[in-house]
Order: sequence, then C-alpha cells, then structure tokens
Amino acid sequence: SVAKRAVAEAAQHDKVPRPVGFVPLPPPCPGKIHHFDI
Amino acid sequence: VPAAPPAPLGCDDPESVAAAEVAVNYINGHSHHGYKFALNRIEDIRVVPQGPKNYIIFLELDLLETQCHILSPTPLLNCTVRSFAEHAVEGDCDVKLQKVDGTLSVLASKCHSHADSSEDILKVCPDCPLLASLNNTEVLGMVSAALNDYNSKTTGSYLRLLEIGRAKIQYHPVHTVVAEFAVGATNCSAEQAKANVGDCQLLPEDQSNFGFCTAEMVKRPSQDLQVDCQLYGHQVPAPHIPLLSRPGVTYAHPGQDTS
Repeated sequence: SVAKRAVAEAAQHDKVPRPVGFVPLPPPCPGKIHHFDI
Repeated sequence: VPAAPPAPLGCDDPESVAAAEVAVNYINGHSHHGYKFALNRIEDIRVVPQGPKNYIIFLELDLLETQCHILSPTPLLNCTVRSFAEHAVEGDCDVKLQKVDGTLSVLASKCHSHADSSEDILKVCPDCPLLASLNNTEVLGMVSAALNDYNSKTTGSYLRLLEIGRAKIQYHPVHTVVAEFAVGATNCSAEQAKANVGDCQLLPEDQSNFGFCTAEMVKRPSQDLQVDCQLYGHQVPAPHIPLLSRPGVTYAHPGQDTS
C-alpha cells in the first residue's frame, strides 16, 4: 500500500505543469467543414 | 546538423487550401457528366519531398454537389451547394499533385460520388422527396414528355436530351415527378423537326450550344407539366475536355467513380 501511495503521489508530481493560458493546437487534419457534414 | 523536416501541413493551412482549389478545378474541368462539385472539407494531406522545391502532395478531399451542371459556364464560386434536404450528393476524392518551384499541377485524381443515405435525410426531414434512380421509367417518361412539350412550344432550335442530372418522385401530398436534365441545340428549328426529327443532330463542337432544363409533372390529382429550359449560348470548349456529344446519355445514378 505504501508503494501504491508513493507511485500515485509521484505520478501526480511527474505531470508537466502547463503554463497558464495553454491552448492545445487543433489537430492538423481533417480540416474545417465548409458546408455540412454528410 | 541536417535541417529538420518541415512541420506536417495542416488541412486548413493556406498551402493545403491552395492545393485543394487546384484539385477541385481539375476535377470539375475533367468531369463529363453530372454537376460541379465544391470543396466541403480537406480530410487529409501528405507531402513527400522529391528534391529542392519539388514535392508530391497527396490530398484526400470531401466534396459536395452543387446545383450547376458540369456544362454550365457559371463560375464554381457562384454555384450553390445542394442542401442536405435536397438529398445531397457527396464526392470523395483522392488527388495526387506535384509542386515544383511553387507551381501546382495535378498528376492524378480518383473520385467516388454517392447520394446521402435516405435514412439520414428522412431522419431530419421526413417529408423530403428522395432522389430517384435515373433509369426509373416514370422519370424517363416524364423527361421525354417535358422535352417534347418544350420543343412543341419553342420558336428556337429543336433541343435534344444529353443526360438526366437528377430526379425525384414524391407521392404525398400529391404525386409529383421532378427532374433536371442537360440538353443540346440541334441544326433544326422546332418547325423543321416536326417534318423529320431524324435529321436533327447536335450542333458541331465549334457551334455547340448546351443548356439545362428543370421540369415538374404533377400526376395526381390532375396532370400538370411545367418545363423551363435555359441555353448557355456557345462556349469555347477547353481544349482538353471533349464535350458531351451523345444525345440521350443518362447519367448513372450518383455512386459513380471517375478517374
């Protein structure tokens, strides 16, 4: 149980902190829909 | 250290949109039947460097049918895309282009067009009439009657059928058949055609005059037929596109491949 807790905490700290206002880029494809999606 | 490979192009990047525009113009310019298609979405793009300023571009495009017949001189920008409720027809195209020193050219294209599924239309619009098969006898009979009616009343050239573009049959609240078809002017006046219609042939390419007709026939409760035909006037054909010259060609129901 100690290992699990430690891993959980470590995993929490490993996450790269995102800068404030970080906006993920839209996926490059597919592009925008110009009319409507069939 | 070798230069890092260029970042992959996004589907909405200006270079991708420019390539898609060249591809769509090529597809419409090399299509001989049906309607002009407009870009709806760039599904994917892949760029393969071939050398300095030389790239092969693979495009996957999602197109939608417009209301302009392929023979219409109307610029694509002015062609309205058919709405979903009109029973839209979609084109899926794979296009291979080359970009050398910034100049784009199409090397190959393959398209498959198909009408939207009836279930999708009826889910959204239960009363919307659906596309009918262009070989449907009711459609063929109606188009023939409509063109005869037009030719019997016109003071201009006798028109021959080139192809049926699309047709719909509605049974409620009244039984109606609606069709759109492409026509070509012949070397006869409508009067001369009454004497011997067999002599009436489409005008030669250097004088060709194509047009487009819409017709609606109400069959019940009482029969009524409305026809409207507009001729485009002589268009100087683009050198690489053989113009339609076989009267009576009927356009395969949407769901055809073109390469």
